[in-house]
Amino acid sequence: MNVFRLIGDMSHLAAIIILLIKIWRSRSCSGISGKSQLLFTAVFTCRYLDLFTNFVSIYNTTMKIFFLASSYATIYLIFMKFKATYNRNHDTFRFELLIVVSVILALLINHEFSATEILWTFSIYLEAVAILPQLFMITKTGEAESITSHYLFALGSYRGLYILNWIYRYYVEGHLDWIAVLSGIVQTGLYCDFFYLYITRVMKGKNLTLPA
Amino acid sequence: TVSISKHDEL
Repeated sequence: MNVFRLIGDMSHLAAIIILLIKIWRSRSCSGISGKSQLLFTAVFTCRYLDLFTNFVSIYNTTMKIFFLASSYATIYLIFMKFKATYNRNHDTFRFELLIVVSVILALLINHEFSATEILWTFSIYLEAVAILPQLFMITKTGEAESITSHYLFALGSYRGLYILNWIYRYYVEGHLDWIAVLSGIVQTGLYCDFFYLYITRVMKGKNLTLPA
Repeated sequence: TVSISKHDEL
């Protein structure tokens, strides 16, 4: 463990909690892409199958359990409890495409052709693009509530901090997982224009309205 | 190199 990965995990945890608070307090999931949340749930489910077989640490296990539980809780809130507030007509990104491409890539490019390793690789590729429906939805509606932009900032920062973690691990531990690194770079890259808008607007108290 | 048997990151 290193400080970059710890802050990254805390940022990821904060994003998930911010989203749950937003939906629970406002009793609404308006502006939230249910498709992205479905993809994140698939990411955690495929990646954490080793929850009971591969014990890394108490921290690792508790975080995995929390991420799994919170992602299922989030889709429950979106598609069941507050489904009347879900903007289905704005959440129109073809996310099936993201799943198919991630499956094909995971079958072609992986570290080992085994079930758990291919599912892990699939979860890495899928996570890199899972935010696209949410970013697409914001460009479609042209704006985002400030709490949603804080959620996105925390979520985008987490993988950016992981890149620093991978640089640290490469030089300090000689550890390198180029599949995770390349996917993490793509994932963080997708947030670039959002980060620019967040820093130039939301940080100054303005709303996140995209130039139409 | 990567130790695939133990993906120790979240």
